[in-house]
Amino acid sequence: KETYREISVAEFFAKNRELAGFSNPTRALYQTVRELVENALDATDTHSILPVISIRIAYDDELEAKYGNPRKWFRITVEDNGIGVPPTVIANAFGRVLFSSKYVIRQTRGMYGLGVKAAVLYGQMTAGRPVEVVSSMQESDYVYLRRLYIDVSKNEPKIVEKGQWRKKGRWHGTRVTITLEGDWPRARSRIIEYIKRTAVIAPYAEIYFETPDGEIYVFPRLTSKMPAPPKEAKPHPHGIDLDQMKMLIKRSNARTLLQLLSNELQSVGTIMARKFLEEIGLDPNMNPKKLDNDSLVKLVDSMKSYRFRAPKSDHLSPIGEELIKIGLKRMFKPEWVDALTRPPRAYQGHSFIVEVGIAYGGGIEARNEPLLLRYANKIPLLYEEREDVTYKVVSGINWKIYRVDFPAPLVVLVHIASTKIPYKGVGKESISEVPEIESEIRIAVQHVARKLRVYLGKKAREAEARRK
Amino acid sequence: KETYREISVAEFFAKNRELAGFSNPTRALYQTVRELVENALDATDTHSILPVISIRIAYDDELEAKYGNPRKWFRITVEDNGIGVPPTVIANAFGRVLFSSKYVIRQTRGMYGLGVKAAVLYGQMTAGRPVEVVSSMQESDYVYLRRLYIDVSKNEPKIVEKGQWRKKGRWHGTRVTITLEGDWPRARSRIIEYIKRTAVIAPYAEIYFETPDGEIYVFPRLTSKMPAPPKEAKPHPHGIDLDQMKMLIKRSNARTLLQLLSNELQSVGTIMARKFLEEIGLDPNMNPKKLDNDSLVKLVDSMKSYRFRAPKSDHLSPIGEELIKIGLKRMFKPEWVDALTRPPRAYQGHSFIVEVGIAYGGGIEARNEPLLLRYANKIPLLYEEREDVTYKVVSGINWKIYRVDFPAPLVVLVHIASTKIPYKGVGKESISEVPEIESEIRIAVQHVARKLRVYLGKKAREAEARRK
Ligand SMILES: Nc1ncnc2c1ncn2[C@@H]1O[C@H](COP(=O)(O)OP(=O)(O)OP(=O)(O)O)[C@@H](O)[C@H]1O
Ligand SMILES: Nc1ncnc2c1ncn2[C@@H]1O[C@H](COP(=O)(O)OP(=O)(O)OP(=O)(O)O)[C@@H](O)[C@H]1O
Ligand SMILES: [Mg+2]
Ligand SMILES: [Mg+2]
Repeated sequence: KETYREISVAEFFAKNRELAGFSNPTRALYQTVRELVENALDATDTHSILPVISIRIAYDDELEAKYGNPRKWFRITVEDNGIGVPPTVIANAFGRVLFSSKYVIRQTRGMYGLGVKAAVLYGQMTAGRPVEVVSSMQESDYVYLRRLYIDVSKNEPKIVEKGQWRKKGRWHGTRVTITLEGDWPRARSRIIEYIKRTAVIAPYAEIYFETPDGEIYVFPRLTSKMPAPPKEAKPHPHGIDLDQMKMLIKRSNARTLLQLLSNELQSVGTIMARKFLEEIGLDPNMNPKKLDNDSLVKLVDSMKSYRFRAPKSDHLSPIGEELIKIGLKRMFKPEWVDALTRPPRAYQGHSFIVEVGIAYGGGIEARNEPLLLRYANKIPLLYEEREDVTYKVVSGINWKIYRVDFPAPLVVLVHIASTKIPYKGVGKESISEVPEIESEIRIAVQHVARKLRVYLGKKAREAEARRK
Repeated sequence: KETYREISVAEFFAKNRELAGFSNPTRALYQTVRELVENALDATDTHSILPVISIRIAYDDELEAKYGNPRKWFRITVEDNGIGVPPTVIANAFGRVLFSSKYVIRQTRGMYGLGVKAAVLYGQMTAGRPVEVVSSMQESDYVYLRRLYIDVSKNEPKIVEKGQWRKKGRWHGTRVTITLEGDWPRARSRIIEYIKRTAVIAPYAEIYFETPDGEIYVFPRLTSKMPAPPKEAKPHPHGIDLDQMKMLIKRSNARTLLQLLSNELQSVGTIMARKFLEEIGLDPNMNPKKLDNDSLVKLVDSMKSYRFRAPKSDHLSPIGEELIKIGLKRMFKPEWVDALTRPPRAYQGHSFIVEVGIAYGGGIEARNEPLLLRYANKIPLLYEEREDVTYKVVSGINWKIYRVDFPAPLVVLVHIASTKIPYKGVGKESISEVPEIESEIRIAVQHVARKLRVYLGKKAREAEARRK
């Protein structure tokens, strides 16, 4: 009576595409722009390339002619000057759900191996069109073209066209075109806002955006100074679980348990490792591959609560106080601005850094609450604001004590950089209430708010003095 | 430089277990109870079996002795008298992520094929213990036992122990035991509340719950009257996408396009189907397997906006006004209670029914806002309240116009039954703001609130009369 079956992960995200942010044509248009732009930025600034990104959304006249229903078929093209995609990998990167180069411990915008595939699925399910990818790597003499669908039941790419040609000149990067059903009038303001907020914190990037109505937005490069790119990190003992530990032991050629811990994990020196192992009754000189299940559980469980040093954070790539201030000035022309980058912290073995920028007055319009600009790993988050831990903190602050009386012209920017952002969903719109992160955001906002209070106090006294 | 790889869906949900509700030992304990109880209820009331469910959470003394760290190792056992799991299916049902009997169009609590596997993964990654399943189907003479792990990299079950024995007596059902790290003191109140709220709307179920401290909660059966079980439905033309349509055509033996639409879809009669096909320029007599890609896109796209009848809803299984009132009376002993089950509606081709119950006064304590009891497909939702569409509606109501002045003793119960609940995440804690659903909730709450107003008006006049 019950029909038992297995489905592929492509079918899972096709059926439940609202989980990935594709709940309707308006959100789908927005999410597709996001997934493509975030991949383009990961392919550039993560690799010390000054980004040049062009985004074009156009009405697809051919589909309009075929299917009728004018103004709802779109072709989105995003091109970057990034590292490109190897020709042998293009099909899987764009046609296999859960295929990614970001499954390592490193701060990138992408993390799930799903983003662009969710957009490809939506395009093929609404417009019946394949994705088109054109790519060339820096050192390569060739440019490669692939048009493909996703075979949903098998979760495999189905290439319907391929090509390659010799490169003239030295272009490198990737150009992705997705055709889909969308709703430009409804999505327009959020898409423009998303691109603006991306440019605000990336003044080292050059961004071109062309809309279906032919409007062109240009965000020229303001500085060649880029934040140091993030680096890959080893797992931290507080964040490793049993299956990961088994993987680590399998792949490692460490000959003793002591070597395994001090070589394969970060923040674990040989002295501390020895002390720890002796405390939990395991022999530091034993062959780690000989650990039985119960000893493994004991090892991993004890590691989680042992006082190893906090994760190093030289691997993280914050925006930096300078760039935050430049960006806020460019966007708002405020009368006052300041920013703070906090020192690194950790939650569940993942390092993170909180940064806050506050801007006041000048060109900012007065509102009944702070205008909150949320960022996670340099991605602007525009939806699901009420559920975000950042909103919880910022709206929970009593701004009166900082001399801010609403309605007031106040902008608060919060950025969280981490090797693992604890999003609430795969659509990456809001961040969970992780206690360590919540407390860091509060400390950072209060710190910068106190500086605002000094300025507003001074301004009030000057106004008072002038009146006398 | 970039390492490209694929991961299995088991590895995806192991790495990102917070997406499924397993963010920490407190949430994990709660979520494991939920996943097991929801499966137990799906195996009983969905099949017209009066549920007898027993839930036991116990400290695992053996693990405490092995690993130390007292009071954090738990064994959760849930047993039901349901339809059981066929012996050839047990391993996949509990050991393969995205394996389910609920991938059909039918109102059930489960829908993703992930729930119990997420709990199994958490148990094996923290306590290093396999899940144990004991099951027997009604017509079978045997009881089957399986202990298994999930092979994370392959997304396959790994059976470590199997057994079977002849049934004495006529027991049928399933007993699942998961061993895991948890935090009972922090999870206790939510788990108890979850079980209470489950019992509130299922007075036909017998539920036993034993806590690690030996407390026993019993919810006896109050009535043998069960709601009619939900039925499987055919897809509705407004909710079918291109890949689903291709699947339908492949599996169907309809010889003409007209037959395909009127046989394979709900709410499409032959007259309407013919009219529709002629309007969009497709031949009703053509072989559906001969449709080219562009005609398919045109067919599916046009279907989405054509005025087919709303989905039938005899397949849905609401709680019903009687059971809602019985449940609210049992839980709160209010002075007034009423309920309403709305007629069926649809969003994106999925039928749904909204039900509301309101209770006032009596044993209800006065609060500063309504106590909101949210339910989706008979599952109580306890977390992420602020993000839920139901909260948005209920907190947006001006209760003064219904004579409710806060602090006030007011309980509002909202149930949404659907063939597809639009959850915000796979952890099933809150429902997205789908416009059709939001508007139905508002209409239903206002309707019952008006009846409350009549009662409170009468009560006020009587109090006034007594004073004179
Ligand atoms: N523009 C691009 N340039 C270079 N590589 C790219 C580009 N777009 C995608 N890729 C490659 O394809 C992979 C898959 O992209 P996809 O968006 O599906 O997942 P992801 O970015 O790794 O994670 P997420 O699901 O969080 O976005 C990336 O990991 C990257 O290796
Ligand atoms: N107690 C049970 N009695 C009978 N069958 C069960 C029981 N528990 C699980 N199953 C079977 O195992 C399958 C997998 O369960 P699982 O919880 O992983 O997914 P689901 O319930 O289908 O969906 P969801 O992820 O939304 O919970 C179910 O679809 C059901 O067929
Ligand atoms: Mg991506
Ligand atoms: Mg389930």
